[in-house]
Amino acid sequence: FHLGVTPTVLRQRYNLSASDIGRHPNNSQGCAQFLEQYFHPADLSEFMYLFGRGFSHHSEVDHVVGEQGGGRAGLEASLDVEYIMSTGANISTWVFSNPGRHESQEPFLQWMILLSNMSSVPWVHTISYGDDEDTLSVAFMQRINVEFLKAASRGLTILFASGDDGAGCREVVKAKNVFRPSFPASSPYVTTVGGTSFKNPFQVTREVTDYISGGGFSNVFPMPQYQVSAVSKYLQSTEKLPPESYYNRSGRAYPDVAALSDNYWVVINRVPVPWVSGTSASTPVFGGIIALINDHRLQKGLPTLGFLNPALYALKGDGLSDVTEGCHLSCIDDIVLGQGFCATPSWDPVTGWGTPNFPELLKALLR
Amino acid sequence: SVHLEPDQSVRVPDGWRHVERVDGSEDVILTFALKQQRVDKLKNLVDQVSDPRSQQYGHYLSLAELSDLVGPSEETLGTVRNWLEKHGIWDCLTVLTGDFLQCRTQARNAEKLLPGAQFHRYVKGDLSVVRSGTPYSVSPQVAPHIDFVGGLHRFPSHRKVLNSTAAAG
Repeated sequence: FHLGVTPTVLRQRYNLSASDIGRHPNNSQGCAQFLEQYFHPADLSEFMYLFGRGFSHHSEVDHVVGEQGGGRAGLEASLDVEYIMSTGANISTWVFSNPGRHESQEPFLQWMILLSNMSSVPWVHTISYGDDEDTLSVAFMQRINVEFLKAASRGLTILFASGDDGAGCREVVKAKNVFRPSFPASSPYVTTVGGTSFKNPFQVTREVTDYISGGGFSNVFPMPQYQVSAVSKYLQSTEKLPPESYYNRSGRAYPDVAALSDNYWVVINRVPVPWVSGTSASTPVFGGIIALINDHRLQKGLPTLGFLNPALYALKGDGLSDVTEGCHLSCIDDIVLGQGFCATPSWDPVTGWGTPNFPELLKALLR
Repeated sequence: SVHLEPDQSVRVPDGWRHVERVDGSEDVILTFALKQQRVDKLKNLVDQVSDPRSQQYGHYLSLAELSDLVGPSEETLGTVRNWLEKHGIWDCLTVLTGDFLQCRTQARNAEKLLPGAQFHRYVKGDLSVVRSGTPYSVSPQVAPHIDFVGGLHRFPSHRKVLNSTAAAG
């Protein structure tokens, strides 16, 4: 029985034992914040005091890149830091704070540029940022995609939240809707994390789809080779799919994986706050687990995981708990009635391959 | 002149309020995404180093090696620098990979450099940004050397967590 998701609940659900903590001195993980979102070191310390018992962990962030403003802490920033350090326990953690120093700068672009200008950066990055694909120029998205390629070539793992609007919805002409993919979640060179909730919200049970979990098919990026087989299988074997006019069957499909995204506890401005939800929560949780696997790889003298998807899709779900129940939301119209895609056995565009089972995923990614 | 991002939305997102046209003497910072070289080679390399079945799996590049691979050509660097200097823009910073250039200049200069652009100030709560409400363009000579110019259209955006505002007792 529990009253919401805490590090203990996550570590129990994802089979992380007390000894599953980081140990390698060169391991690192980080999260990026935009829009003057700051965390307070005192909140992190209190969070770990309240919820971080039973496993070794850091209670302080090692590097803050950019300026940490004063004033009140942001919920988003506090959530990211507190949870990446709960699954990625005992691992050196960086926070990138990118408010855009000047009014005419773009905070997300500033973070991307920063990566191109630092020879030493964390191996794993989690980011909860996104825009609707249709509001961005193709030239911008293509170039940012190359920036992700640059990160991948250096062995960095970049994880993005899949979004909190399910398949999304956009009215193209009057009374004609289509789903609305989100970028960078739709980039073929990042790993996108969807969301789940407990079947029984007060027990550590199996997981079902969180109806807000973002997912779908890109209208800009074609389907990459690594996912063709998995996605084709989904499209061919799923009995009830939304009408084809709502999405681009040949686009990059996301999310790739998922983690719990519902009912988290966060300490913010010294107050424990319950019921925090969204894929902004699941992303740092999955990122911390990838950082832990990197730790084991580094200890064995192996390279870091880098761009995860080719390895992840080759596993065909090995090391992950498949989520097979529930659908996410989409357009509220007469045709789809608010329902987007549904979870199925194996990969699906709601929860990807599923949620981590740490010992098995570790074994699979050490092979 | 050439529009580099003809499909970029210039709509002001919900929640942002227009305040004023920016004075011509105010500084703006423009980010030029310079055309990179050998992007196809980079893609092939990433496919190899990320595929566990490849012999190259995990053979990552250092930042210096990456710079050598994708850094812009001398022609790109020269053409863009000449174009900027012709407009009196000297105050620029680059990055280690050489493929971004950030330049500070007065708004009136930026508007001459990028025909069509008009800088305005917008606010949302405590946040304030300067953006152009109209599409920008560049001269045909430099268009093949730049992917896009940042700092004109895209408003800051991020995922917000969903939560109840209630605090625990």
